[in-house]
Amino acid sequence: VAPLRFDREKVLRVIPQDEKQTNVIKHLAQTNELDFWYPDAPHHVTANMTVDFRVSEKGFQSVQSALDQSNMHYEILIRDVQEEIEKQFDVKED
Amino acid sequence: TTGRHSYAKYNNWDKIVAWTEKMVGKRPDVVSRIKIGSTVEDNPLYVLKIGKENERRAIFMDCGIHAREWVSPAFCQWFVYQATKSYGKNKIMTKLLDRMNFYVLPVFNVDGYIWSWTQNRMWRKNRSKHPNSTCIGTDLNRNFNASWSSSPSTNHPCMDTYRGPAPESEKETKAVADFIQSHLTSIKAYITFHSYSQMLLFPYGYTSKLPPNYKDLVKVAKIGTEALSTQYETRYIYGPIASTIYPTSGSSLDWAYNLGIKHTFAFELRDQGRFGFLLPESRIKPTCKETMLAVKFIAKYILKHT
Repeated sequence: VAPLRFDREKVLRVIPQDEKQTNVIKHLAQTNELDFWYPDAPHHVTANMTVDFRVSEKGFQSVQSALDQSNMHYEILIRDVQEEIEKQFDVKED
Repeated sequence: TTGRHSYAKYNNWDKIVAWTEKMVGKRPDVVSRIKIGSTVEDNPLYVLKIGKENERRAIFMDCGIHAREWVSPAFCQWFVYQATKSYGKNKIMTKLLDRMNFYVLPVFNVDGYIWSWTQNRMWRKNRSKHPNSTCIGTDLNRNFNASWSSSPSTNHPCMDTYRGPAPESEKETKAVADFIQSHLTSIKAYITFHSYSQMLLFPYGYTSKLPPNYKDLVKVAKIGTEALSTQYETRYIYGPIASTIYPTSGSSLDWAYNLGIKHTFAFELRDQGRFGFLLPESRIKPTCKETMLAVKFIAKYILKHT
């Protein structure tokens, strides 16, 4: 079986400011397949916490518009997860 | 994935197994390999014992409980190499190994680690199957018997943080728990290595209550993180799991503490999110070098105070 690829998948960072924004993240986790990097699950998300999650190429637009609608600032930590996976092997053989 | 084992690179499971054999062959006077069990997919769980004698204080260390946190097994390999290389040359390491043993489990979640290399780089759990579910895997750091059932949000097999059907239901957890229990009189500290977020954590995770020796743990964590930062000024925060990272149940750290090992720590290694689980290999060496300083401090403390 070919390994799973993560082309154009992104890792986003958001910091929900209040309970309302926290619930937006939790709701997004239910409706989109988000992979939580930090914290490790949506139920740990609280206000003012740094939240990092991976989102598929397909899911990115809906996540982006939900964050925009809720006036939540987000940062794109990784633009293309697959590219980063390949770049992690940056040391040549001894 | 080709080529030989390297401490500056990520190594797949086959290379790590071959490396364990090589370490024993190279330094049979200080390194021995113990098979403590096997995984669901029948891979061996190896602990490397670093030290000479049996009946003396020991520190148990494990790496790679979460499959995708690759820098963690890289650190365990680095530690074994540095410890054996500097024994007889470096004053502190010689003193440590003359007086205590280290039990190092280089990869806890072997099946998951293999899966993260071959199929899914983002895999976290082990590879156990669950009846009535097509979802695979248990989060081994939710599977220990430490307030195991207290979080209802971890009881679905499809979740990345699924705690398993029962405490110690997983072969890997059971093997580690049995090994630690059978060496309980000698093990004075337990250290587990994760990534990422640059933290040094101690109990508890399942309650906001502070452990009885809280002040002692704070002191060790404070000086440990200070020692770590002397190399490259990397900043780590420290504190109890529940308030420093987030509340968790079923963690190995809380379990080991409640068993009676009063110095238990979890490192969340580099970085703070720029690369996350995809830390480039070029950062392995600096990460390991600075972490080594903190681990050596903790070991010295254990030697002096337990």
